[in-house]
Amino acid sequence: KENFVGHQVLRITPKNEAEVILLKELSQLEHLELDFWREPIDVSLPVDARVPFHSLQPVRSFLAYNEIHYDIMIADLQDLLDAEQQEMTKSRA
Amino acid sequence: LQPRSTDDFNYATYHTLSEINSFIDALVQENPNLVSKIVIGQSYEGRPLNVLKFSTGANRPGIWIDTGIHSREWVTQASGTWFAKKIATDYGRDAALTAILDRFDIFLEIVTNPDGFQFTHTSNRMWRKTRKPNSGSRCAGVDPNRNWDAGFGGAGSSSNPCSETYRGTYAHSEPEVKAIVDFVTSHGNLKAFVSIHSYSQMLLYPYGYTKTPCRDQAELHEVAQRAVAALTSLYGTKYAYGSIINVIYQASGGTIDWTYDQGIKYSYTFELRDTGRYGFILPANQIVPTAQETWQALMVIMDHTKNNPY
Repeated sequence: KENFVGHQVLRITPKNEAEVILLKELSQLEHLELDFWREPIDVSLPVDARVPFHSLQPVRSFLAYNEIHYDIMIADLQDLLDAEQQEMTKSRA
Repeated sequence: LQPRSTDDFNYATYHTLSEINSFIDALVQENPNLVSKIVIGQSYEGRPLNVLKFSTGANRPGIWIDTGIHSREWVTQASGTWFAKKIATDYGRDAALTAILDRFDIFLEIVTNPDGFQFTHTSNRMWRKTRKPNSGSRCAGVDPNRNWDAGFGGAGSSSNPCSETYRGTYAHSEPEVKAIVDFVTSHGNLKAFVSIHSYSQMLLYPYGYTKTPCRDQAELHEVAQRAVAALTSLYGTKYAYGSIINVIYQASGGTIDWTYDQGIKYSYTFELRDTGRYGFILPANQIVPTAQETWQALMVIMDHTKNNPY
């Protein structure tokens, strides 16, 4: 079963069109293996991206360097999935 | 252990594919005069594409609801299960629903993408697409909401098999999509089509593939406004509404663009509740409130469909 330990979901809030373009460029970097839950489309919409552990450092650096604001929406995805699984198991019991 | 009846089923937790299929069979067994199961096709991996048919008479026009075309959005399948029980329970008790079911059949596909859903339970919780391999690529699956013959291949879909919005090699290439296409075509008398996704709290109508407003935009907008007001009245959940391309983004090959172009005027798609903290990984205690508030909006759409024959 795929493990998501250390994966974070970042909510990124671009403040202008230039930042949206930068985020689109970020989304094209396949080696980062980003999973965009909400894609960079428009300044009015936040962007949610699941960032694998191995990509956290470069993504954070990219955002910091370009002064793009973000919050950590999910700090460790696997924690959430473990809780979800426990809830299902408990329900069955 | 399987629940003995749909009354014992725990609607406030997530369930596996086999549990949902058992639920479907139980609901049919408990309501033989109202509910039947039809199998509209098979998924790529050979799973039945089960649709619940709620019907009180022959030769009725139909209303279609599907949930879970993106497999990882578990709150949609869970909401679909709740809707099924709600319809079975409220018929004969709730005047508005009874009036709808006295004129229309309701078709409900709870797990629209069963291969993907099974995969999320067994291998990869983050899986979104179908599971058909893509020739010449290490990446499997197609985004079934980019695979319809409505602006297929245009902007807002990807030609890269590794993308989450990969459109597939041709329209309706995915058996899960083709089965619905064949059903809609052969039925020929669906009057409303609602496709339910999560998340980001939106109620959307066509188009996604073009900026050209659909010819019924004014009416669809007014219905969406009332539906969202009804939804919000329950728990205060705020929804955006409008055409796909105006509210979210350009998306080609989408479900309701195709259904609208087939003549199903009341074509809508939902993006369900987002707590702002979990995305589509909504905690199980949010399932019932999500389903309850969505039901309010669904009733507005279905009621309007009943009152405005075309």
